[in-house]
Amino acid sequence: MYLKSIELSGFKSFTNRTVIKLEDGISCIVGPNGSGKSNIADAVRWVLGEQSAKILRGHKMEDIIFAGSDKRKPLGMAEVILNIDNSDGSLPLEYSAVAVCRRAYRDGESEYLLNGRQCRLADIRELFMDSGVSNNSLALIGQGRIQEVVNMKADERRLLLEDAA
Amino acid sequence: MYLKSIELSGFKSFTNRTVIKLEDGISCIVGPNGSGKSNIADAVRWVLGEQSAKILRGHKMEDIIFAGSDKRKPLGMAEVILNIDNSDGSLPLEYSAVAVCRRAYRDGESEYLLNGRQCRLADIRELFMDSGVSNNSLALIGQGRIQEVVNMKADERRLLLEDAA
Amino acid sequence: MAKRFRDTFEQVNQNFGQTFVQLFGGGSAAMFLTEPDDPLMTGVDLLVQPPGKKLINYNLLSGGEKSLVGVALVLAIFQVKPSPFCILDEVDAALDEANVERFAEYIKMFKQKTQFIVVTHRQGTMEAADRLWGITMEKDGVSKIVSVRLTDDLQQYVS
Amino acid sequence: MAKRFRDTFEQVNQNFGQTFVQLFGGGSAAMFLTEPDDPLMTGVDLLVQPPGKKLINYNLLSGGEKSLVGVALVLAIFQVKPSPFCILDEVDAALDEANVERFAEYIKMFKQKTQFIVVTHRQGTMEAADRLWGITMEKDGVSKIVSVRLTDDLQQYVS
Ligand SMILES: Nc1ncnc2c1ncn2[C@@H]1O[C@H](COP(=O)(O)OP(=O)(O)OP(=O)(O)O)[C@@H](O)[C@H]1O
Ligand SMILES: Nc1ncnc2c1ncn2[C@@H]1O[C@H](COP(=O)(O)OP(=O)(O)OP(=O)(O)O)[C@@H](O)[C@H]1O
Ligand SMILES: [Mg+2]
Ligand SMILES: [Mg+2]
Repeated sequence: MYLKSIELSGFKSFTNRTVIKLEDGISCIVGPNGSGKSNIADAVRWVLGEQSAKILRGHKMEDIIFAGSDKRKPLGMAEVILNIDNSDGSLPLEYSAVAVCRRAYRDGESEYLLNGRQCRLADIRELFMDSGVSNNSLALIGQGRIQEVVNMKADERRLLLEDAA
Repeated sequence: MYLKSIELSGFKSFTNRTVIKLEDGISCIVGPNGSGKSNIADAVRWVLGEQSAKILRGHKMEDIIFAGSDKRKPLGMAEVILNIDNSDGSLPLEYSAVAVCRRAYRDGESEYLLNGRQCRLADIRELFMDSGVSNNSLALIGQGRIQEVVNMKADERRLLLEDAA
Repeated sequence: MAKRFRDTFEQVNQNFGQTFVQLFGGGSAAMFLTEPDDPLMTGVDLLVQPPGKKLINYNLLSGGEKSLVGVALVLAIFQVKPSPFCILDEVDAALDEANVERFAEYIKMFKQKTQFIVVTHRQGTMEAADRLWGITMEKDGVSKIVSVRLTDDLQQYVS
Repeated sequence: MAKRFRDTFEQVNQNFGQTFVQLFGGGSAAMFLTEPDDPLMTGVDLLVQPPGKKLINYNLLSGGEKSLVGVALVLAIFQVKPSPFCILDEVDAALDEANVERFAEYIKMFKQKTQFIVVTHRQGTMEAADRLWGITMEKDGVSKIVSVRLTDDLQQYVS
């Protein structure tokens, strides 16, 4: 499988629907400090099921909804959609195109959708389980975190190998 | 006061006596990964009285003595000297030139000297106490540590202000 | 169970040694089990020897060296169980130019099996990419996406 | 005792606000006491608003923004109690080119009172220096020091 696009609306510094088209190979995301690059990485982590506000650099989950700016009002909802090409069938779903969607509202409500159909967070996690992709796998290496695999204790490092076994 | 020079012998990746001459203003230290730049910062921290091997990136204090390389044998002693211009009398010593020296041997022995005379670690710490320079003051900001003052808890940040009060 | 762990360990260990040499341009590295007789509970530790240097406690490595060892370890595991996609956020921040070049060249060897999304400020890494997306923020505090061609003046994105 | 802490807090707070605006080219920032009625036990926290953005929990700031806030805070404290010398090891690592320029310009304003020793890979920071020392390591695993002139080709030291 590969990511065809990431859509962000109301997630952190992204207001209107922003679509990042991706293809196979290496895509680089570049830009000045504070422009929103790591926010995109956070969005992928979040839609894959991240539940820790701290890991997403917030105090509470509400912090990931666009909080407004000098010129803009805050928004009431954050939504991220991963559009995945599943032609190789590596995701255990009968579709060759899989859209994974997560929404969050200011009242704390969260919604999860797979190809437009409501589901639970557990369904999304289960979908990706065998692929090795999850919000806390090596597939997502956050800013400042690459030295962690070197600095971690020997028993923590063992867990990385267990996941790969 | 200001640093006139830092002398390193046998400290980490520095074997023969290396003298880094400094003057007032801004001195930049540059070079490739792993060349020894942070080792110089560690040397200053160490001679000012750092007792934590971990902060110096080692397991034990012996790790700061040159361990040898492909082509060189290990050394038996590490020595760092800070040569300080004290013409403004900011250090409470009667000298206008102050040499602070620390030595460490593989058997765990440590020596401290002020202007060539043996002293204790406490004497060195006391010497710098009012200047605001110490191995754990803001005067030494280690690699990867600048975000710490932002990430620290409110009570820890309070201590920074207490030191400045 | 224990056998599967041992097999994975052997494979990752071999990959780690090879990846390390490619990224460091020499030297050697290996992983070892802290308790070889207890495969279910043993920890996994590292031995690292950069070119020309002695086998050293990896904590003593420099910031750039540690980043490179981290990359070697992650890619070693990917070779055993490739992730379909991988997002790297500024893993090259501490690398000097020579190491960025080696890092960028090496990532290219994996793009057949793994789709990479790499956030970077480094020109060497940008030059290895198949496409670039620029993110900017105007005075309104809102992120905007801009397509950047590889032939564009990359200097404005490089730091 | 409590009065001295309060006075220091007021001064550092004022400096922090000014330093922040210089380094960010706008916006505003302030420190506040978590328990204003308890000066002996209160914590010290931060409010940060980068230009064009909303007052935001500083944890949400980017890597580069956090580094810059860190520098602003350290220099704010230095203005109250200057350190005779200060060693900065790659505090500019996460900054983009524009922010490196502002950082380098700002450090120059302190060099009268404080001697700076700055480890860096960044050209903008090198250009603000009064002198450069190059550190290299040959194949023998030993560090060597080399004097580098500001007019030399700095590219080999820049990454
Ligand atoms: N909920 C939110 N609403 C509005 N803006 C937000 C929100 N959460 C974060 N931001 C803004 O996003 C910015 C950080 O973005 P991000 O971490 O993606 O930057 P970056 O491009 O990775 O920068 P760097 O190169 O410094 O790492 C911050 O300035 C913050 O103000
Ligand atoms: N006791 C020792 N004996 C010999 N070499 C040592 C010793 N301690 C550390 N080193 C070597 O010093 C090197 C690290 O040096 P240092 O941290 O100063 O690099 P650096 O120039 O700051 O690099 P970077 O730009 O990546 O931060 C390591 O490669 C390590 O092998
Ligand atoms: Mg970032
Ligand atoms: Mg370093």
